Amino acid sequence: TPTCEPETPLCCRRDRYVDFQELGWRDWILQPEGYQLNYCSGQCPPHLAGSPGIAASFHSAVFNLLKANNPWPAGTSCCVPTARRPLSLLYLDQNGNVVKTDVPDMVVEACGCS
Amino acid sequence: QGAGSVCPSCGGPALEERALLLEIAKQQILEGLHLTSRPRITHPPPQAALTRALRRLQPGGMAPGNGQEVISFATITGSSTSTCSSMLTFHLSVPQSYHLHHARLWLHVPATLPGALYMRIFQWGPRRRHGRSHTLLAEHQMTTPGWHALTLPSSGLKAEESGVLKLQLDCRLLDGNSTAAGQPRQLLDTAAHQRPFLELKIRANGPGTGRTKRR
Repeated sequence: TPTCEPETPLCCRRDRYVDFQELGWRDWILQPEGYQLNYCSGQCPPHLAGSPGIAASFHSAVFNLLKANNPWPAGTSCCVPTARRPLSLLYLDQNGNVVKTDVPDMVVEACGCS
Repeated sequence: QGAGSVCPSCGGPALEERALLLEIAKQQILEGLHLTSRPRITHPPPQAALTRALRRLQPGGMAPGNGQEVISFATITGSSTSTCSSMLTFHLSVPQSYHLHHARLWLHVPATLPGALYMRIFQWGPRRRHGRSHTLLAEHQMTTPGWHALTLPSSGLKAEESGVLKLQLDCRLLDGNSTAAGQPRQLLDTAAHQRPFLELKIRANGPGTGRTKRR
């Protein structure tokens, strides 16, 4: 994943931390205190199509197809998450029970161009 | 976008980026927990009980797959003097169809315990025409004061439709000298931070669970 400088126009992961205190939810979410609400945004020009920031081979396959066919395909490539991880939450449910659960695919770890 | 402009996609007032992010975070968390709105906690458990529960749930051991670990504090009804014939009621918020694969009842025995305590735990079934059925779940013997984790057969434990689970305690002293003074003694602690609680590991029965089991 290209490192994300604030002014980077290209597809990359934008990191944002959300504190549950700021949501006013610290009375029922016991742990953790907050989480990374990262998201993917930025341009995916043709030469970056298929660059998932991890598996370059997929990128080179797409790139060769682009070269073999026309260099300016009609479709566009989008900036999407390519790796995500679960978030473990400890919270009080409406009956006052303490519940610990893993919320799958909650935190975006890597972004790439479709 | 500055205040006063209109959100291009939903037509509502454009939110500053931070406010938008907080809204997205709320939606993402509620969706991830399969909740439609945040829980309104009317009777939060005492802080000391919470601290113990967090310690219980802390060490690694995350519920496997789409599982949950639940600590449910008991509401106690029945005889006020001897908690040995108390009814423990638990209110679980379990998914429609779930598999319970681990259950332990935590009880606190006071330091003044005069001898070995013999305990039987019954589950009371839902109310029927001919009254409630009750099933013997487990028998335990406790000889030391402090916390005791009594394992219950997870296959036998089933909450009612409403999520209510009732356990009836039946205990007595083995050497029976508690009636020396003619009064039953407090053989179990049920004060706020020593309130009995259930520790459960639950897995929601997703569509694929059956296939996995068959495989």
